[in-house]
Amino acid sequence: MFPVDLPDVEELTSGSERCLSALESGAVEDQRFGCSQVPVTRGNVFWLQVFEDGPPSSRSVLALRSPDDPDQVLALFLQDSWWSLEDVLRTASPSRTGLVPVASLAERLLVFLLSRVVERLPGEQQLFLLHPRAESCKLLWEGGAAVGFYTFKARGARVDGWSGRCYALPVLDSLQVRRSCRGRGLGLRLLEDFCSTFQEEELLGISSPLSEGLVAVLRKLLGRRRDLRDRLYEVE
Amino acid sequence: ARRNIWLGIQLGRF
Repeated sequence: MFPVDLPDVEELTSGSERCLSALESGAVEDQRFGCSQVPVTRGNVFWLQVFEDGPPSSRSVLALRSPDDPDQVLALFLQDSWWSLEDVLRTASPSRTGLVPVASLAERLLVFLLSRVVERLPGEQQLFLLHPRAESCKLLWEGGAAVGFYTFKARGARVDGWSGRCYALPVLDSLQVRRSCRGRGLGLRLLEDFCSTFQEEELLGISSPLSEGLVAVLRKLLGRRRDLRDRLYEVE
Repeated sequence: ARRNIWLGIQLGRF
């Protein structure tokens, strides 16, 4: 079992305060994590913000960073244990295969890890902003692990919490496939899934600006799907 | 604001 397979929780910080105060008081001695035996000390542990909104108790998760590279996240404290990022992205459930709509908080955490943590190169700027907690997303599962995702806004969804403006068309907001899984048509699969989810819609939006990688996938898609050529728009 | 993606690709804008 992996964190995403455990019973759903309301918050991601179960036991974290206890873990933190044990570290602060020195109650635990010489705790180490993973094959590189990174010491779990108060100095190596920090709160990693996962969502831009929601109650403070479930906006962040306790994380372990590398003592050599403070930007590198090694593990997360979930449901009373430390888990490596690769294990957090894994599943033991055979039903998690292909594209699955995100429902649980743990699945939302996976979207966050894929978009902001595991694919980030040292010194690289963040490609995506933090997602709101209620964002519509789908995860792509392959070989027992989450390997990609896309997020979208349905037509009529609120643009923000205050102006009352709504999306005039469904918009694909962000899309990502893990580097190790690229070049196998998975990006195309994500894009086609978005288009078929909203096949009744006349126009479909892709959020601006488009990355080079996404343009390459779009070129491939539109090269063979004439029906989509008049329907896909870059939107601001 | 919106612009057609296929047209943009054809015109080399992307």
